[in-house]
Amino acid sequence: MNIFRLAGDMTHLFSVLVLLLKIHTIKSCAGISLKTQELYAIVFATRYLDIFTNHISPYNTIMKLIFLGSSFSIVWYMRYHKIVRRSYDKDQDTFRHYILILPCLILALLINEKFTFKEVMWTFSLYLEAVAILPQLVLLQRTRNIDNLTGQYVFLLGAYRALYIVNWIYRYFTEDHFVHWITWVCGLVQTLLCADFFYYYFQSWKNNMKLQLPA
Amino acid sequence: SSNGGLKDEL
Repeated sequence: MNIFRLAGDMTHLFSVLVLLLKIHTIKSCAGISLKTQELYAIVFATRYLDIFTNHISPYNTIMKLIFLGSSFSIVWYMRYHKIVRRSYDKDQDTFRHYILILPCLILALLINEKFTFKEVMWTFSLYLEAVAILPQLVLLQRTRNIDNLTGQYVFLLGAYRALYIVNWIYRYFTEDHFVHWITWVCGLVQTLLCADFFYYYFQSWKNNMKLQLPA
Repeated sequence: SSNGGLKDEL
């Protein structure tokens, strides 16, 4: 495992930890899109179907369990925890996320590496992950005051995929390891969707001002 | 070599 992959995994892990910290200790999920969190739960559930059959390393298995467990517990907290759910911006979080699921599924059935159940589900998870951030970005744009933890969460989530792209380039040259073009395209789309956010995130950081996205 | 089926990333 190279440094870029590790850094990518760690930023991904930190993004989840930041979100859990906000929910668990501050008991607030203000500014967080439940729609995006539900999509991530589906992403991990469909991507890690091989978790018990395809053993790579203890590291991989533990990380998969963390991402599965955290994504489903975040959804549970936001929907059912009696204090946390009160802070959910239900009226603002209106992106109809289910309309993303069907096109991703159809695309996965049409364009995949191999037409098997596990491969199609894996490809579906890539397509869905690429666009899963959209409800969160829409909610951010509607939120007047984005708190620090929410801003950091989205930043870390975007940085994770950007670092994975650097990892793929590195692996291409050093290991002769080819990542399928589907993975490349999805990773690029996912990172580009965050690029606009990155711009405003760095601006607010540079000027030491509160993060706010233009309407 | 392609990662054909072996997904070692997360």
